[in-house]
Order: sequence, then C-alpha cells, then structure tokens
Amino acid sequence: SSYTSIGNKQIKLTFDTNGFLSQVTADEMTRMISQEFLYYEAAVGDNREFLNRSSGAYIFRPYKNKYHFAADQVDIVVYKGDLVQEVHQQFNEWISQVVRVYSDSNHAEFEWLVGPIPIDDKMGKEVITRFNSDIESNGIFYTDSNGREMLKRQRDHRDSWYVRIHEAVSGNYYPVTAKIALEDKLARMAILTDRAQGGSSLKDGALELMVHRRLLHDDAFGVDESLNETEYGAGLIARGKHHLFVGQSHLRPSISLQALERVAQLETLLPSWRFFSNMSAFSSTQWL
Amino acid sequence: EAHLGFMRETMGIMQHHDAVTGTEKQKVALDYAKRLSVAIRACGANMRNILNTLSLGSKQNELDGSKNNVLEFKTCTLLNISSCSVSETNERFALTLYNPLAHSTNEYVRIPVPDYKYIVLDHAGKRVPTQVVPVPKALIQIKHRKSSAAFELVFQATQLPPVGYKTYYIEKNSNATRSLAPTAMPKKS
Repeated sequence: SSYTSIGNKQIKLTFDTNGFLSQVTADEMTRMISQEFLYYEAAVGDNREFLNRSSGAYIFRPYKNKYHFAADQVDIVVYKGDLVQEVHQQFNEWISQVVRVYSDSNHAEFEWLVGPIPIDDKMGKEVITRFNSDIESNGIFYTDSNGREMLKRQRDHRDSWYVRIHEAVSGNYYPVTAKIALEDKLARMAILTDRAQGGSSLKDGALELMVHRRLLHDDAFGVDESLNETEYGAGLIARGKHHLFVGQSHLRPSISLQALERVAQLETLLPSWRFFSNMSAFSSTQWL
Repeated sequence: EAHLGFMRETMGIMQHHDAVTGTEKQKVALDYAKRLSVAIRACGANMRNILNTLSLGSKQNELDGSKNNVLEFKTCTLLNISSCSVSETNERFALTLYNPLAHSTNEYVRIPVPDYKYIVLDHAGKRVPTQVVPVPKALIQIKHRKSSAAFELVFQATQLPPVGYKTYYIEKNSNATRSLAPTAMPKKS
C-alpha cells in the first residue's frame, strides 16, 4: 500500500517507497524495471597521446569508469486525472523528471530536466539515465541506424574483428538517433529518444542513455574548446523526453511491439506543427 | 521565395559534420541557433499567408472587413520549456495543428497557461475533455525562464488528417469550479 502507481489498462508503472520506478506491467506481464540518474566523472588527460586524452566534444571517456548516483531518495508528487497521470520526481538540485502515462497510451513518457551541471568540484560530468530490468539480454542490444533499421550490438564484441576492449564504458557506447532496445525470449524493453544521444547496455537487462554533459577540458581533436556551455553565467539546462515500451518480445507470436514502437517513433519525431492565433477579437461563435 | 531560400541555405549549413555532432566552436553554435531562429521566423510569414488562405478562403468576404480577419499564426519556439506568449497573455486564442505525417494521428497537446480554468472547442464547436497539470516545480524555479505559465492545459487532438490541419478554440472560463485545479495525491509513507 505504500507503493505508488500510475497507468491505464495497457501499462502500469509502480514506484517504490524511495520514489524510484520499480516495476512495469504491460502486455499481460509484470517486469522488475527501475530507472535512475547517474553521472560519469570525466577523464582528464594531458592530450599528448591517444590513450591519455581528456573527455571532450569528440570523445566520451569516463575517469576509471567511475560513476556516481544522482540520488538515493527521490521526492515525488503524483497528479492523476482522466487524460494523464503524472509522477513529478526531484532527484537532486539539478536533476528532475516527470513520468507520465496518457489514458489511451501503450507506453510511458519520461520528461527529464538536467542542469545546470555543477562544476564547483572542478570535475567534468556526463549525466546518464539508466533503466534496469530483469530481462536476460545476454549482452545483446539493438540501436537504430539513423531512424531506420535496428542494428544488433554485442557488448565487448565487434562482428568483423577480434577486439579487446580497453575502455569498458565508452568502448561499448553507440549512437542512438531514435531507439535503443533489448529483449530475451519473453520480454522486450525499448526506449525512444527525442534527439541523438549516446547509449549502451553495460549490464544484461540495462539500457542507458547520455542526456547531458559538461566538461572542463578540450580533448585535442580540433575544436580547441572545452564542452562547457554557459548561459547567463550558469551551465546549460537540458530538457527532453524518453518513451519507454515494455512488452512481449518478438520471439513470441503475439502482437508486434516493434510495430507499435515504429508508429510512436514517427509520431514522436514528427509531431504536429503548432500555430497560435490571438482570438481576442473573436467569440467562439464568430470563430466557428 | 526569399524566406524559403534562407531556410534552405540554413538547413544546408546544418548538414556540416560539426553541426550534426555538436563539435563546432561555441560561437559557431550560437550562430547556427541565430540562423535557424531567423529562418523559422521568416518562414512564419509564408505559413501565415497559406493558413489564412486555407482557413478563410472564400469565407473572407462574408465576414466584416476582410483585413481584420487575417489571423496571426505564431510559432511558439519556447514550447519545449512550457512557455508561449500567445497562450500566456490571451484569454482567447486558437491553436492550429498541422500533421506532417501521411497518416491520420491522435495527439495529446500540452499548452502552457497561467491559470487552470479553460475550455477547448473543436472545429464543430464541441467541447473537448481537458485536464490541467502544474508545470514541474524545477522548471518554474529556473531564473531565466521568463514565463507566467504555471500550468499545462492537456487535451487530445483526435483524427488529425494526414498532411492536413485542424484548429481548436481555447477560451478562459472564469465560471469554472475550483475542482478543475490540479491536486496532488496524498503522500504515501
């Protein structure tokens, strides 16, 4: 009874007593799925040799693959109505999120707000959102190829040559322009993005996407500036959306979750154009 | 044509590998943003003309004083931070949705508004179910977001025609009861 739930007939999200997402019920199954924000500590190098470059505009290189949790307790406020149910989450002073489910939707929307990333500790930070699940993906995940076909990726592996990965995190990062997904024989989890982001699956069942970064050193690949954008004297704030799909995997001959994802992808990336007109001079009858 | 040409040129510049990946210098990034902003504003004039032609068309002469019936169609480029000057400052406004997809769609629309008392009418004058939710606290607290929108008005735009448009009329309803105000669920412990 202390858990919080939002959802509809098609998808239900449950949040635990600490305010984190803990399970998702969809497509006639319930899976343990959590979501959290973390940040990697950016590497600082001397830039004189390739293996010792700083993390910068061109490369993502965490320092000793160290990551920090943004929060271990999340403040949540819940709003429920006929059209949409929302959980407003506050992770820390600079990371917050709204998780929402619309009344006839088959997926959940995560609208994140990250920044300004603090740099008082003189440490560059690369912020990620991570979805953990109990799906046994066995090192395999899929990323899109510029919104078109999905490409199979395998952790610590390259299809056409033998590879020894020296950088466990960045060596497994891939570009995600529209979708990242994983599955096992029973279940599938996919995340649609609203912009190009880096992403990976560093543990079985887990998907992560980088949402924002603020770096204090140039990586010596050409731009000659650190990726430290500011506005009004403070670091930039980024806001965006992820759409989470959970359901039965394509290996089961039920409805195709991938087909639903494809339609949502089109409607997410090509939403309607909005034009506003001042109607002070028109009553509704005149407007009609 | 000059407006469209400027947009075409800007989109051409946006294909440069530094623009695609974000590896341009900061001042170049600012210039990209400026060019896009100018191009979108310029093409706003084209959109206004074509939407006025499509929406008023032959009816223009039937209405009193044709010049007064030419409408502004403004693009709110700050909708991504839940801000729009038209919906925040006017008690009556219209929202035109153009669907660029080749299939009909249903879409949940979120309009930033300063109050929670609004009604939405569709093109037939029929009232559309709405809900109001608060703008996230963290967004409101951002010092440099100059917006009076404390709420988002949510409704579902249904059956948006393929590569076509639909318009909704939105009006402040001072008689609305307080029950429309979004209320947070009791906290669980």
